[in-house]
Amino acid sequence: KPRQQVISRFFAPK
Amino acid sequence: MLELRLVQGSLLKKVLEAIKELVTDANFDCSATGFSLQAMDSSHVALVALLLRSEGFEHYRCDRNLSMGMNLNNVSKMLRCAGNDDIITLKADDGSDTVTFMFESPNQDKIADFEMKLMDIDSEHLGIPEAEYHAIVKMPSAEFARICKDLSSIGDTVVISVTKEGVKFSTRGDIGNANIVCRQNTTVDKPEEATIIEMQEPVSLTFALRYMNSFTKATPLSNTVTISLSSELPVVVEYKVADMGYIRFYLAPKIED
Repeated sequence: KPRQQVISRFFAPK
Repeated sequence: MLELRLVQGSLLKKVLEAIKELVTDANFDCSATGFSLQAMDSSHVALVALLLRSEGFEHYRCDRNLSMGMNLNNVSKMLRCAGNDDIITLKADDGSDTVTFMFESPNQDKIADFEMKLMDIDSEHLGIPEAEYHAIVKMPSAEFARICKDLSSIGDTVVISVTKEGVKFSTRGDIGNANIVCRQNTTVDKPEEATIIEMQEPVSLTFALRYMNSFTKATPLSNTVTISLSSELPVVVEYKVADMGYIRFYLAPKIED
C-alpha cells in the first residue's frame, strides 16, 4: 500500500 | 483597530464552508496585504492557504498586523446567520479577545451584530516555495468534484497522470478499478467550461481521495479549478475567490515504500 507523506516533508517552518 | 467590509458577504460564507471540514482551529491574519489564513489538517497531510486581498474589500482598515484565532465551526455557525445578499463587516479592537461579525441586508433594513470569542492557537507558518510545476490542469470545478466523488465510491486513492493524451484520474478498490481521462478541450461555449492542460513533462502522482473530496467543498466559490502537479511535490488545488484572492489546498502525495 502506498505510504502517506506529511506536508512538513516538503515545506519548512518560516 | 480592525474593520473589514465585504459587500459580497456570500464569498466569506463560501470560504468557511470550503475549509471548515479540513481545519478545526486556525489563525486569521490581517495585514495591509489582506485577510489570510494558513493551516494544516490535524494529520499534517494537507495545508490550506487563503488570501483575500485588501483591495477586494469595500473598506479595509487594519492599523497593525493582527492574528485572530478562531474555531472554524463556530465562525461557520456565525456566518450561516448572514443572508446570502448581506454585506458582512468584521470588526475587532486592539487587544480584544472577541471579533464582531456585522451583517447588513442589502437595503439596510436589518442590521445584526454577532460577537464571537477568539482563542489562542499555536501555529507555525510554513514557507511555501515558488515552484515550477510539471503540469497545470485547469478544468470546470464541478467536473473535478464529480470525478473525485465518483472515484471515491471505488477506491481510497487517486492516481493523477498527465501525458500528451490528457489528464487521467485512476483508482482501484476491492470491487474493481476505474479510469477517467479528460482531454484538453477549448472548443466550448464559455471559457469556464474549458479544460486546459499545460504540460512541461509527464507526471503521475498518488493522492488520498478523502482529502481531494474535502477540497471540492470549495466548488461553489469558482466555476474553474486549477490543479498543479510536480513529481516529488504536494499537489496544489486552487479555487479563485472572485477577483480578490484564492484558496489553495496543498496535499502531500502518497509514495510506494
